[in-house]
Amino acid sequence: ISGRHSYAKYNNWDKIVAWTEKMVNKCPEMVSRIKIGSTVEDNPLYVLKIGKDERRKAIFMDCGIHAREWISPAFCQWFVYQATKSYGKNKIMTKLLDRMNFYVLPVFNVDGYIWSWTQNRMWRKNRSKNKNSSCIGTDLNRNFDVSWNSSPGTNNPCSDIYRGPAPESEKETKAVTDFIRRHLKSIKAYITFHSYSQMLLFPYGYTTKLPPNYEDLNKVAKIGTDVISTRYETRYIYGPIASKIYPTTGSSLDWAYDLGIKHTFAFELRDKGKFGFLLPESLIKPTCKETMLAVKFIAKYILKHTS
Amino acid sequence: VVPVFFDRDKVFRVKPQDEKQANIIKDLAKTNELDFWYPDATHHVAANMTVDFRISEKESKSVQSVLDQNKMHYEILIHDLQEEIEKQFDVEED
Repeated sequence: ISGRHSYAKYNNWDKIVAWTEKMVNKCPEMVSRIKIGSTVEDNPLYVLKIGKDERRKAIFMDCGIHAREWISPAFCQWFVYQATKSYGKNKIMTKLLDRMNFYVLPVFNVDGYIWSWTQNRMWRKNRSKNKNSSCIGTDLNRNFDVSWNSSPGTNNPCSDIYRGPAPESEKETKAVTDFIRRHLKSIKAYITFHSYSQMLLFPYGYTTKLPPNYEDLNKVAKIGTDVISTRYETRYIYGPIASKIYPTTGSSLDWAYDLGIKHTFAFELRDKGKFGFLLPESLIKPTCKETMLAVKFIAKYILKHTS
Repeated sequence: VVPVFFDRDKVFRVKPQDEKQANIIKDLAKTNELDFWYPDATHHVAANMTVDFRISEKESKSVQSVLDQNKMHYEILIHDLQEEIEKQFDVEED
């Protein structure tokens, strides 16, 4: 895959790294790159901080926790591009960036993403080696320290949802949780992007019990899905993970919520199965544009309703 | 490591109507290599849920006959996964 980085195409890891450098060079007053750690195979984990001032409210967004879900990193790149391009032009984005910061992790599972480009397009987990097993990888979205014992996820390293030998056993998970814990005072919302099935989900995944601020989260998710549909009439459903899809343990969403970030959302981006993980590049832009509307709405809501 | 190719792999969408049919899918997962696309794993499969899984061409015929025998609702979303993988790059370089 030759050529330059493009927001209309899927970009391999080398192009994304080069793009992070380009964004910092292009908008040094708005974009800074923070290395929050490295992966099992020693690739860097980069967070882009969009915004000017350390002391503001912030939203943490991560993409690419599951390697094969390529539309997810494409959205994070689009978000950074749109945020920097529309600052000073678009009223809402200007207001948001004047008053809050965004921490964007374009690719969470770097090793897995590289593997899905070079060896196995259908790969999902990270690439850590598992003791006493020839099977590789941990599902990073089962590796968070939440509900670890309530309903034990799978302990089989060969399973696609293997949760790892212990909570935060994976370098990638630890890098993200350490960063969020260090910035907990300012981070008011956590948004994670997956695909597919067109859903906007919120806690809990590990129990069907509703979170204390369920009404609030449900209202935001409902309006968020309404906003998405205004662009291309794309239909999303919304609700708590456990009742909307199925119970899961160890997810980043539940961990962030129980840590104290009371507005956490997971997007399952396009589509609903016609292409599944193989969403054609020609659908990247419309998917990103409609998702942008919902993320801007959520950010506005956080700006207004969190202290 | 040789890259994995998915020539003529298929993606099935099955809608188990009840617990019995959900268990048929779980049993198929024990004897065939099903890559669950939705839900994430076999133990999340339940009645009245849409279940998407990828399967090799070789195993797809026997799986399809089990679904037929049990009169299960299913469709094949993707008939040749490798073809779809190549088709996803449908935007020209700038």
